[in-house]
Amino acid sequence: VSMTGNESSNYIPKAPIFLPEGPWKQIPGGVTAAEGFKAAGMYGGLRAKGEKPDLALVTCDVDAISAGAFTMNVVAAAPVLYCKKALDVAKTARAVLINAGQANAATGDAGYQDVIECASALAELLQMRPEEVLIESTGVIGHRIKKEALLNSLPKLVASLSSSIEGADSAAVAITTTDLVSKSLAIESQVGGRTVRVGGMAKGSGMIHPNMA
Amino acid sequence: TLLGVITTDAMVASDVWRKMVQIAVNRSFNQITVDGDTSTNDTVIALASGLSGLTRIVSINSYEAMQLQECLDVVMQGLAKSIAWDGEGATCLIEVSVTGADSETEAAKIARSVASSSLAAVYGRDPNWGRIACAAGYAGIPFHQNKLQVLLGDILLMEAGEPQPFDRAAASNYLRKAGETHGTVEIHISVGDGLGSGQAWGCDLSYDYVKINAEYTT
Repeated sequence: VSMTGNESSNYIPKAPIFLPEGPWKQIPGGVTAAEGFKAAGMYGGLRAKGEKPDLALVTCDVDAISAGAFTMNVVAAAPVLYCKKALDVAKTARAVLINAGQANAATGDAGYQDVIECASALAELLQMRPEEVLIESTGVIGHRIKKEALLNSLPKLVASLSSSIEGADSAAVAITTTDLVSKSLAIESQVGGRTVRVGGMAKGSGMIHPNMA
Repeated sequence: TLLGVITTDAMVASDVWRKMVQIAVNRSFNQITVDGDTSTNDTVIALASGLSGLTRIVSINSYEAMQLQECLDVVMQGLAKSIAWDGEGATCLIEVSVTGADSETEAAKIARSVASSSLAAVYGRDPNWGRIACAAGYAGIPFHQNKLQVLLGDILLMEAGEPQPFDRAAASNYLRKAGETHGTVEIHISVGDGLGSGQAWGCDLSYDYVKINAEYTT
């Protein structure tokens, strides 16, 4: 049974957002608020339990200048190692694929190869170079990604990409694990006399003491 | 595990963007804590499409860069706070604000030390100024303890390094109300006369946290 975008985006409540006063205006949209970005979230059968969406994708219509901050835990998951390499070789990226359910940490070379295979398959579908696809994973440490389920879901995930608020909201739900609420926000402000939008989504509820560089 | 994806349509040079993202991460996600466990997977990816038509920002010291940095900070802080607010078993968000340090980095470190300490007392609705002072003191940042001031909300608990008489019931009610409404407990700390200030966010430690993680298995 496939869930509509609307059902995905409202699967769990949204977090209250605490923004200080400032020269900005909060707008709906999360990761799709800024020009050129699309997002999608769906259930791909990756979770151990339940049918909450567990696969998210954020894409950019153009080569986007990329940056990343990563855990300094030396037991770093395969997607962390992969993204660090990708950012080393390329200043731009066009897609971020995120799975929830398996952390793909402590999974050795096989786990790393899984990341490369998923990035390559998505790059082919989106007609991009593999190093323009970045990967994030979250879930149980020691478990490899349910690769077949993920690869089978990619065509549908790509087909459901949209620049709508629902696209952003469903992606924000799909990246959660033990979160009780989804986290997503966007603002609009004037920078250099132009209207600029900054948005984002995040997940996290337990194992939280980030030390990223 | 913390994951994040940040997007903007600002046009910014790669080296500037990467510096800005790290600065914003240091002022937001790196300043939150729920349980003191740094994950194997924590990642934030930030993409700038440049499609807003803004002239490319090529210097981090430009006015436009400062404007964009402010926007980046507030988006990441908003997301970071919502993670701390949603900590496993949490009944309230704890926001620790430190002023008077010699630098932003030092203030941030003190703030995060306080937010990281197992402030079970917040869950117990106990205005435990002693634990707050202790956590500030072991942050690894030197300061004159006779300059330490601690407020819970707007209730003065400590001044010049010593406890002050305060309305215990009011302080406890402040904590209880935050717990009942899943609101915010504000802890304000001043450690001197410096210009450095910083913030950190955490949540209270409840029985539910233990229960959730006792049942969780890798």
